[in-house]
Amino acid sequence: NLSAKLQDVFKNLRNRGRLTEKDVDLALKEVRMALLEADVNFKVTKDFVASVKARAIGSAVLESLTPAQQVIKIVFEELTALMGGQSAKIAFANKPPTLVMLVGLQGSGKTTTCAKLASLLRKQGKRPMMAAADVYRPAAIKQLQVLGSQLNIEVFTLGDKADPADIAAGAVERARSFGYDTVLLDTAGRLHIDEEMMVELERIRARVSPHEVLLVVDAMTGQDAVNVATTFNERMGIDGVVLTKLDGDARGGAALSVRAVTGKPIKFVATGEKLDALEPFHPDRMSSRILG
Amino acid sequence: FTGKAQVDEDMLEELEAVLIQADLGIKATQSIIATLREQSERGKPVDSSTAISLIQEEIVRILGEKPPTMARAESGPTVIMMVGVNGTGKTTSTGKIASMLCASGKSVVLAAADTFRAAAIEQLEVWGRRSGATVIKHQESSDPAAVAFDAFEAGRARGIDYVIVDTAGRLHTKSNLMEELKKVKRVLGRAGTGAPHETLLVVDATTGQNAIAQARVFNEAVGLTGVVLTKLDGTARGGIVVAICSEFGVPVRYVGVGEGVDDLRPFDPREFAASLVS
Ligand SMILES: Nc1nc2c(ncn2[C@@H]2O[C@H](COP(=O)(O)OP(=O)(O)OP(=O)(O)O)[C@@H](O)[C@H]2O)c(=O)[nH]1
Ligand SMILES: Nc1nc2c(ncn2[C@@H]2O[C@H](COP(=O)(O)OP(=O)(O)OP(=O)(O)O)[C@@H](O)[C@H]2O)c(=O)[nH]1
Ligand SMILES: [Mg+2]
Ligand SMILES: [Mg+2]
Repeated sequence: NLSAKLQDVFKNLRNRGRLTEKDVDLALKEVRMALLEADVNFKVTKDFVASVKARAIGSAVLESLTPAQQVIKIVFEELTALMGGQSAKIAFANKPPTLVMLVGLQGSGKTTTCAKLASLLRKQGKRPMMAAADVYRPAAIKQLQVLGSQLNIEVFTLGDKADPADIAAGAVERARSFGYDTVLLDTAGRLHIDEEMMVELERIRARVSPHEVLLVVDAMTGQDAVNVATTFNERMGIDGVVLTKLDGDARGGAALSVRAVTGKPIKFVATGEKLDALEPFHPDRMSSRILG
Repeated sequence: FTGKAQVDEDMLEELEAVLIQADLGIKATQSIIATLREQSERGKPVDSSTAISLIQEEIVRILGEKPPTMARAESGPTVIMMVGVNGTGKTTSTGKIASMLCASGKSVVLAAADTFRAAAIEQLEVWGRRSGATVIKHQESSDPAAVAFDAFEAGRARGIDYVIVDTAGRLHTKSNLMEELKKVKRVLGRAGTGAPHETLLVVDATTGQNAIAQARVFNEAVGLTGVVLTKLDGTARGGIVVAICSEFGVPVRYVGVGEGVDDLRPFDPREFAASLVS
């Protein structure tokens, strides 16, 4: 792991007395490798390593008796600071219902997350309902309905021939008349480069003005995470990210990439297929996971 | 003059960036760059277009010039088992492969062996209708191995050419789920000689280095005969298949390029190498 590799780097340099900037560069090479292996984006890694170097050179690393530990400490702190620091809660509307919209690539976990979030909010005292706006994927509406019935949470639908913007509007209307204070809107998976589908999202947003747009990202996503996050953020303006499938062993470098390019916080992490597998995001835990 | 060619370090750095951003991973990238550096040190100066074609050649060499054709059962239905982690496109790819086979005059049965996920069976039934394949299913929460077995028996009895088994998505880190998959494979093996004749790992092109761990664990558990690389219609390059081929020798069979029934292509290593670096 990174700690052991850094120990090796500095062990070999130890005998030459005081460390130099070049020695720190050798250590940073290992840091760069670790981040790339963890799927942190190439450019994000470059910027991050540069900021670590600036701190390492200026700090006690060169004087330290335990330079490997110093470097790890700086890396860990920088990662945690980068990914944390912002409110990771859903911003509820002053006047209900609050509309939370889930967007993202195909298969990232939106439908499952929609149900989990509804369940979580109900535990927190909210009165949530869900809306099935994926009219494309075979049995997508059925999927959300099955989850809704498992949770005993209402699922609003107009069937798969309806316009997703009409479904969203109809759901908000339903919430108003039945006293639901939160609407979780599940949308179809789509490519950020599919113009027609991105326009559809913009139409939905224009129609119902969601209070919270959450980008659902699979934790095993590689270098492409920055393209997806940047585009969804530019087109939709996302308010936060849900990182899914963290119950696997993906290092999850996409978390850093997405945060770095959008500046938006990761609000939740999904850790399983069961409907209670949704937790708040902990930047320090994510940092140790990324560093491996 | 030593006769050693100039290795343009800037160019190599740029190429390294291209390969890493295509998800080849640092290990596969460094080995390809090392091969390139070796070739250029043997005397011929390497400009960027030469470097690019050398890299493409190396990638094609790793992927295998021509993917082997699909296995066929000696008698009875040929069984294809679709496996992989959650959400990669197994069910959709099952439908596309079924459609391709039916269109070429073959008869196909689909086994709805994802008995766990909400509306998984209904989803496969839509693909059955779209492709012309018959879907064999049980109750939800029933034993996936039993569904697979029934589908095979139905296929054998009716003289069906292909049985495609769609399994539930599962993370390779869940040992109980991997055991469940091994059982499906065992049961198929007892039902028909050599079954499953093909076990395809469905990999999402947006996946990073974790795909290597997925391939390793699934290969150890059930033995993989091929990879289906999906969602290549996005901006992800799918470079992780280079590492998968290099480490496990599992060839890519098909690529998914969309959500429609016809959005499946046979894998073309040269075209793929060109898309990674050009
Ligand atoms: N292990 C695990 N599986 C998950 C998690 N979240 C979702 N899944 C699984 O991932 C697969 C895809 O989830 P969906 O909710 O259908 O994903 P989606 O984004 O709605 O997919 P599309 O609507 O097709 O774009 C399903 O098998 C889910 O059970 C998670 O946190 N952990
Ligand atoms: N753009 C694109 N989307 C795809 C492709 N293949 C599958 N999808 C989409 O990816 C999502 C997940 O596909 P599924 O077939 O449900 O994936 P799965 O592996 O069966 O999922 P689980 O059974 O839940 O593990 C769906 O929205 C599909 O339409 C592809 O090649 N390109
Ligand atoms: Mg969905
Ligand atoms: Mg499936």
